[in-house]
Amino acid sequence: VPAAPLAPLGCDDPESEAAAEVAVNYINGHSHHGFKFALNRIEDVHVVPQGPNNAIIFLELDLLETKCPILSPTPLANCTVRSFIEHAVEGDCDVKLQKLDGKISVLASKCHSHADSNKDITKVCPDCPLLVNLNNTEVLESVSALLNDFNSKTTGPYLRLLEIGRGKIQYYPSHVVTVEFAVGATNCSAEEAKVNVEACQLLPEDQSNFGFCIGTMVKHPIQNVHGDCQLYGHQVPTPDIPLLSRPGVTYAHAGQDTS
Amino acid sequence: PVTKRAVAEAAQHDKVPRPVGFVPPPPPCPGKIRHFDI
Repeated sequence: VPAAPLAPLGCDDPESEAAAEVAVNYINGHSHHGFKFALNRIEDVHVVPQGPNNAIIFLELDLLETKCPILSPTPLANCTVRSFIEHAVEGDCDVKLQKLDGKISVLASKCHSHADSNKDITKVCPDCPLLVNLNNTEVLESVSALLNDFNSKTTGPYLRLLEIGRGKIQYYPSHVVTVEFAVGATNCSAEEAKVNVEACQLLPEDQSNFGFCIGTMVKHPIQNVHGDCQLYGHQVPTPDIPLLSRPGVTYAHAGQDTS
Repeated sequence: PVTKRAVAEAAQHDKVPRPVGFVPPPPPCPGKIRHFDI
């Protein structure tokens, strides 16, 4: 027997928002790369009744990248959405959910993320640094230099690169490469690593053994590197303090599909 | 005699009456933008 037709759900209705919240938590919880994403807009919602107290909800969501790396312990509610001029990354997601006896759960999701166009950024901010490919030579060189610099000075564990999250290059007034990358602690101290770096193994996949680095490499007029890394296990949660004024926060992944 | 005023009033009466302070509902989708549009 077909269920009685329901009034169509609006995108800003509390039920849609509740479903979107479940969907966003699911998407972030199942992602292993880049940054956490926050809801920007519910693009569309459709409800297909399945019977009494049972319905399938289809959501189309527009998400925006935050500054919290996916491995960060900071709750999404405390994560700042990356601003437009920081070269925002958008996520488009289609999510299928079930509402059974009032409880909403995700059945499937498919997302695609993409960075805003360079043209859009330069129109508003002509000299702002722009995202470049993660395998860009200057990005790789800067990540390596920053990590070596950090490991040469730290008294803590020797850190290994896990993943580059973001790379941006600015050409004017100075040639500056900004990088953000995830790291993992190894079983070696930085001193021990100087003797035999090959023997240094990543510690077990515990959140406290992950960390994040952010830094810049000025290429011109004078070459220098500046940045910091922090392991999450050693971090005091201060989610809304801007980057570079505190160690360890941030990284992203544009052009990524998940399902 | 039929005047313009009477015709205008009759046209008004054909419309569905709306309560005082009525605000038309927002379009159901897409929803509001929480941060910015790109």
